[in-house]
Amino acid sequence: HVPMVVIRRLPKYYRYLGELVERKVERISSQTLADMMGISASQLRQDLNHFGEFGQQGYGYRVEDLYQEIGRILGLEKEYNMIIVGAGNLGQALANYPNFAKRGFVLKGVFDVNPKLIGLKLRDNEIMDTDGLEDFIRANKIDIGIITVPKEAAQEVADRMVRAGIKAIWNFAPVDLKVPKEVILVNEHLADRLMEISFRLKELGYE
Amino acid sequence: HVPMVVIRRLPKYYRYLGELVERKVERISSQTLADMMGISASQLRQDLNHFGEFGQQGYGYRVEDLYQEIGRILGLEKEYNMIIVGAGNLGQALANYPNFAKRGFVLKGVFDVNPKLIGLKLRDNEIMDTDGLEDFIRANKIDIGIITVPKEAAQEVADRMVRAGIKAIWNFAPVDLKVPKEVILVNEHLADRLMEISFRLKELGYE
Ligand SMILES: NC(=O)c1ccc[n+]([C@@H]2O[C@H](COP(=O)([O-])OP(=O)(O)OC[C@H]3O[C@@H](n4cnc5c(N)ncnc54)[C@H](O)[C@@H]3O)[C@@H](O)[C@H]2O)c1
Ligand SMILES: NC(=O)c1ccc[n+]([C@@H]2O[C@H](COP(=O)([O-])OP(=O)(O)OC[C@H]3O[C@@H](n4cnc5c(N)ncnc54)[C@H](O)[C@@H]3O)[C@@H](O)[C@H]2O)c1
Repeated sequence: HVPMVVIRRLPKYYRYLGELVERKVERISSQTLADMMGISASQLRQDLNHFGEFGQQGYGYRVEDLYQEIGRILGLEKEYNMIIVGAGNLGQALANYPNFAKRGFVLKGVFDVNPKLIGLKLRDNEIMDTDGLEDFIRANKIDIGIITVPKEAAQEVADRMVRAGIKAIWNFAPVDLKVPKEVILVNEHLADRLMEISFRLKELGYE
Repeated sequence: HVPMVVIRRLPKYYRYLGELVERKVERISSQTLADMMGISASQLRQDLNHFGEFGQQGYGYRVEDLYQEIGRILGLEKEYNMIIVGAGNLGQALANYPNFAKRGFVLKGVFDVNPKLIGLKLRDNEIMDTDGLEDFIRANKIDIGIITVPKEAAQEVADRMVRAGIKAIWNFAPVDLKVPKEVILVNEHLADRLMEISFRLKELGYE
C-alpha cells in the first residue's frame, strides 16, 4: 500500500520526466531528478522502490523507460470517461482545458439545470439537462464525475452520481461530501494553495 | 527550514481544526487528529514539532489553541492583497469564490485585454484593462498575482507583475514560468489530481 504523499508526487514525476523526454534527455541521475522535484535523492529512491527496481547504480535512470513506467503506474495507458456537473464559470473552464484529454481523461458530457446554459456548445460537448444524469452515466460507463455546482447542490449531485455507479468524484464545492468508501473522492480546496503562499510570504519575512 | 510536504499539510490541519472548533470540540488526541488527516500519529507529532511544543501528554491538544496557532504559522492573522489577470472562465470562477476573502486574501483587482470584458462587474470588482496592471500593483501594494490567461500570454503577464514588485504568483496557465527566485511561484496543475484519481482507480482494480 502506497502512502498518499507518494501517490501525490507521481504526477509531478510524470510531468518532469515528460519534459525531459521532449528535450531528448536520455538518462538522469537520481540526484538531478530529485533536485528538479525538490526532494532528497534518498526520498526519490524510496518513492520509486514502492513500484519496482528502476535505474542502475552509476548510470541513473533511462528517462523514456521511467516516464512510460510511471505513466503505467498512474493508470494512464487507458482512457477514462468523465463528466462535469455544473457548467458555470469553473465547470466551463475545466471543460475547455485541453490538457485533461491529452492525458486520456475524456469529457463525455456536461450538465446544468439553468435553461440558459442547456444546449450551449462547449468544445465537443453540448450542455445537457441534469435530469438525464444517471441514465447518461450508466449508458456511457462514466468513471469520473466532476462537481462544480454551488455548495447547497453538491451532496445531491454526488448521491445521484453514486447511485448511477460512478467510480470517482472530483469535488470543487466547499462541502465535505458523504460517499460510500468504495467511491474515490477527491476534494479540491484551492484556498489551501493561498495558505501555502501566505506561509511562504511570512517565512520570507513579508509582514 | 520546514519541508514542502509539511507546509502543504498545514492548510489541511487548519481546515480540520476549524471544523472541530465549529463543532465545539475542546480537545483532541494526536491519534484522532492524525486519523482525520490520514497520516500516522508520529508523523503528526513530527509535523507540529517544527513549530513548537503543542499538546500535553495524556491530554492531547486544545483544539482552539492549536487552530489559532496554525493560523498564525500560516500567516493568516494578516490580510493579503490579490489580483487576477485573465477574466475568462477560470479567472471569473476564482473572483467569485467567497472562501478566499474569508481567509484574508482580498481581491483588489481583476484585469483582462478583451474590451467586451473590461468594465464588467464581478462582485466588488470591475474588470480593468491590463494596461494599468503595473501602476495598480504598486499603488495598491498587491502581494499575490493570480495568472489565468492563455499559456502564450502567461510569461509576459508574469514579467510585468514581477517588474511591479509582486511578491507571489499563483499560476494556472500550463507553462513553467521564469521568475526571480525571491518571487514565490506556485503552479496549479489541476491535471495532477486526475492522475491521482486514475492511480487510485487502477489500485482498486478498475481496468
Ligand atoms: N474548491 C475551490 O477552491 C473553489 C474555487 C472556486 C469555486 N469553487 C466552487 O465551485 C463551484 C462552482 O463555482 P462557479 O464559480 O463556477 O459557480 P457558478 O455559479 O458560476 O456555477 C455553478 C453552476 O452550477 C449550476 N447548478 C446549480 N445546481 C445544479 C445542479 N443541481 N445540477 C447541475 N448544475 C447545477 C448553476 O446553474 C451554475 O451554472 C461552487 O461551489 C464554488 O464554491 C470552489
Ligand atoms: N492549471 C490547470 O489545471 C488549468 C485548468 C483549467 C484551465 N487552465 C488554464 O487557465 C487559463 C485560463 O483558462 P480559461 O478557461 O479561463 O480561459 P479563457 O480563454 O476563458 O480566459 C482567458 C482570459 O484571459 C484573457 N487574456 C488573454 N491575454 C491576456 C493578457 N495579456 N492580459 C490579461 N488578460 C488576458 C482573455 O481575454 C480571456 O478572457 C488557461 O491558460 C488554461 O489553460 C489551467
